[in-house]
Amino acid sequence: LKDAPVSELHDLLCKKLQQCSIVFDFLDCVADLKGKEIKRAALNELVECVATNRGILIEPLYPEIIKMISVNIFRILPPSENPEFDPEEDEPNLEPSWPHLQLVYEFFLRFLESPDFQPSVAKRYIDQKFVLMLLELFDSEDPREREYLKTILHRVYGKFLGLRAYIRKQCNNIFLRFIYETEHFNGVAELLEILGSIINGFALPLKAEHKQFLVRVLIPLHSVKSLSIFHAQLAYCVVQFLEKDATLTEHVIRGLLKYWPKTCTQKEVMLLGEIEEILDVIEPSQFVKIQEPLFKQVARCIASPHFQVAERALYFWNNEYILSLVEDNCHGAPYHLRHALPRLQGALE
Amino acid sequence: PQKKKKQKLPKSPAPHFAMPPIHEDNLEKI
Repeated sequence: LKDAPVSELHDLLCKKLQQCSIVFDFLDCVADLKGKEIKRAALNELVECVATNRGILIEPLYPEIIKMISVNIFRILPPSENPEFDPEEDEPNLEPSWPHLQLVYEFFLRFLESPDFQPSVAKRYIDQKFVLMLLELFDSEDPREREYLKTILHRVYGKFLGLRAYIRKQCNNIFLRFIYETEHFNGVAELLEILGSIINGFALPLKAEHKQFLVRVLIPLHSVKSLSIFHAQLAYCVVQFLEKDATLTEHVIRGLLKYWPKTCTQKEVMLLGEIEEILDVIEPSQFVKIQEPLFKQVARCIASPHFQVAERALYFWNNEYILSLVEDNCHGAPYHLRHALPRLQGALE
Repeated sequence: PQKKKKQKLPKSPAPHFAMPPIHEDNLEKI
């Protein structure tokens, strides 16, 4: 490609794309080694070509590009052999065709990020159906694949204004199915990372749809067994929401208290960490509304027989801002609030 | 002496995985 004269470049590009639309069987690792190497080299050329050349992304190439990408990435994901697969403990099954797949994803990313990329042309091919299949790939067990998908979907969301509502809706469906039906989806953390950047960019005042997402999806997500895998991303999304609209604080805190884990101390420690992140950015006016139910729970945690839970709850007292919030509300507090804080004293004793 | 009160964090620190924000109103030139 790099030696071809400009006049022949587009034809050659087309041929290379068609050549790379042949999918190889990597489960049989000795089959077709020559063919696999030819495709790998061709993919490398395509990545280089799109990354370095300007003015080559002419309209007729778009369908060929999307076809090659689709043929390679859209596939039925292998069922997880071990139904008891514990993402925390077990090593994930890596994608055998990664030597090709990685280059296809790399090419797709360079294509999206090319200065010549035109969403107005691409939207004929990157449509709702395409995006839905892309989202289904997030269930891949291969973390390398999910990392590429995350960056790609982030770019697609950014560049295709017309697809944004659809993408949010489909993410909603994936999360709801994950919470209430399957409790199995490998890409929850990656999707939450994208959503963190979307929430961060929300215009004010927040649309009702977005608040519904917080209430109906983000808060119930705390109840899922595999919370530890995506809790950091989930907590970040929640805090982003509160920084956008502090009036949601009471709803979030009461939601977390409603889903407070009763039998899983690891989750309790995570939620205490999230509570502290929220308290770090809380408005004093919001703190007053939630301090009583919140500190009832904190008092229970202090008295927890599990030392890590008790320790994490006591750690709140290492946070000067929380201390100042509590102090401000001790003295002039109305009668019933003064009863909330002494309960802490009992727990501390 | 009046203890200098720690103010609430102006903005939560972005974790390592934070991605560039995508503004709702306009097309992102990423």
